[in-house]
Amino acid sequence: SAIVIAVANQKGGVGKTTTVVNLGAGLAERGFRTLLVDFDPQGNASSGLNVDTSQLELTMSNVLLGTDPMDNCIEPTAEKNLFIAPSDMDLADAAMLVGSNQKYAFPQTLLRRAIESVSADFDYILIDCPPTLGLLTVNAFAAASTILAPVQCEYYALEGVRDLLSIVEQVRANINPALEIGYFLLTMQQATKLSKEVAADLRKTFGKKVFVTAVPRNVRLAEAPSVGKSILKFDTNSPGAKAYRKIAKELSHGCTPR
Amino acid sequence: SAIVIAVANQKGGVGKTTTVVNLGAGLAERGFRTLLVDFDPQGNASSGLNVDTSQLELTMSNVLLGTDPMDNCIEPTAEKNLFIAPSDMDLADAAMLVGSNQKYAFPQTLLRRAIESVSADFDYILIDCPPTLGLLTVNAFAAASTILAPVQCEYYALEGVRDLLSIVEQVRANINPALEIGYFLLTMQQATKLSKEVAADLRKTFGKKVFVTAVPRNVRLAEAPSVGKSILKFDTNSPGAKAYRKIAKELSHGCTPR
Ligand SMILES: Nc1ncnc2c1ncn2[C@@H]1O[C@H](COP(=O)(O)OP(=O)(O)OP(=O)(O)O)[C@@H](O)[C@H]1O
Ligand SMILES: Nc1ncnc2c1ncn2[C@@H]1O[C@H](COP(=O)(O)OP(=O)(O)OP(=O)(O)O)[C@@H](O)[C@H]1O
Ligand SMILES: [Mg+2]
Ligand SMILES: [Mg+2]
Repeated sequence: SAIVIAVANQKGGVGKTTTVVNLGAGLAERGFRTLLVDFDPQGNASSGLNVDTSQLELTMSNVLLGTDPMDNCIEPTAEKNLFIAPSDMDLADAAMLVGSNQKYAFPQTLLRRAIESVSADFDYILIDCPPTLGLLTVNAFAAASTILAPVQCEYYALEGVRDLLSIVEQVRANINPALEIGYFLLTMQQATKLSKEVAADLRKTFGKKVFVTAVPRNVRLAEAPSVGKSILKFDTNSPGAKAYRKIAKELSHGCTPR
Repeated sequence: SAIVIAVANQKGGVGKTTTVVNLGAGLAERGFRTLLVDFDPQGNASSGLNVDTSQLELTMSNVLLGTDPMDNCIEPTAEKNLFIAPSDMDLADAAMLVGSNQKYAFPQTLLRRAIESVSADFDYILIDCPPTLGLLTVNAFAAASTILAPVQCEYYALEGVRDLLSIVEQVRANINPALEIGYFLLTMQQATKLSKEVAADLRKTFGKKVFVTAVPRNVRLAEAPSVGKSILKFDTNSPGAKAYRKIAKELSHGCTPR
């Protein structure tokens, strides 16, 4: 069944959504059936792939509440092998509800059960997390086999890694003993002293867990979501597209699907 | 008493903390007694001004729980007229607790009562909000006289403004009838097509509510927090310092303190 990866970092704006969409597209291009789970009420991964949630009957909020099976909310995208389970602000209300209603005895594992029901249909499942360490992110950590943490090459982003490690420890101790941050990805890298220092610091601390490929700052990555496409389809020769293709290759260790 | 401004936008990484620290420093430099309230469990505003919360007895989590008066947790910074009420990850636990414990009948207005107790000592109080629309941000909205929303000149940041407006509407209807988004600030502006489009879009929609001055993308702004200083003290002639001085002037309409 699928390899489930939670893309998370409570620091805001570090490239979580950009990584889910474009790494997902890179895996799909290599032939892997890839599902993106938009688990952020902002719904950026959904809108970034041209999914208009106002036209949909079901989103992940219905799945979290348990009113509908996850299978029914999965949408194809314009890119082959790439699927998405979309979200919108309703997900925030659903999270508030399952977190406070005694009917849901284990609100932390609702997503895990939903993902298990579709896992056989995919090779990779990437979960886009919101910039918090609340119930939604805990759900993603309970469902995931590993975490990929994007780290912007800036001071505040490095600080946030400590807090992330302590939450992962708690989830590991309570509901998912195998969980760890398996991957760190340097994002928005520039040729500045700060950028180089942060990159060196991260590689020194986490060694091989840091992808060899870093994502350069590339305005095309910021433009692609405004036309609802991944970078691979929007500007295939851009530095951003090249980087995410290499990262998809590194993640899948060069192998192609079954 | 003080003008209380919540600096908020649930989109992550748009420059909320950078604006609180540097606009705060700009107001302090103009002679206004300025208090920064770090209301984000990441504690970036605190660490960005060299406040080591592990050495402190009190932070905003104690104030939220009601165990200590806010006055006791306010720290001076190295910059004249600039003070900070610091936070760390304990604030997330405190928010979880007051949100679920029946002892706190109105958890939404805990911060408003705390800020009222110190408001007479300051001219401006800026609240740094986390990248979510949960209880902490609702508290900031209940306490504030207005909201300043930083908007990164990128696609996703513009999308988030709609969600922000709908939460503000709810807070206005329930606990703070005068609340509105009084200011929009364009951040990380570059000479790209995307940047220009987002700026034009925002000015068309919100007109005079958008600061005339936009903050340019300037790596010195990202470097300053790693030495615990505002941009004004770190690199006084940088484009970032010039921009935040102008914004402080615009905000205070050119007048100096009482
Ligand atoms: N390598 C890059 N180069 C340039 N811009 C980028 C890059 N990666 C992401 N961006 C842009 O930076 C902004 C933040 O990225 P993104 O929204 O993916 O971060 P996030 O971590 O998902 O944010 P949030 O915490 O709000 O969920 C977006 O406008 C995005 O388009
Ligand atoms: N104008 C700018 N030019 C260059 N870098 C900037 C600028 N403004 C902010 N930054 C950097 O961009 C990153 C995001 O900014 P910041 O942390 O202030 O955003 P935020 O909205 O407070 O994030 P969060 O949602 O995590 O609270 C930080 O590393 C900061 O140093
Ligand atoms: Mg995101
Ligand atoms: Mg911040």
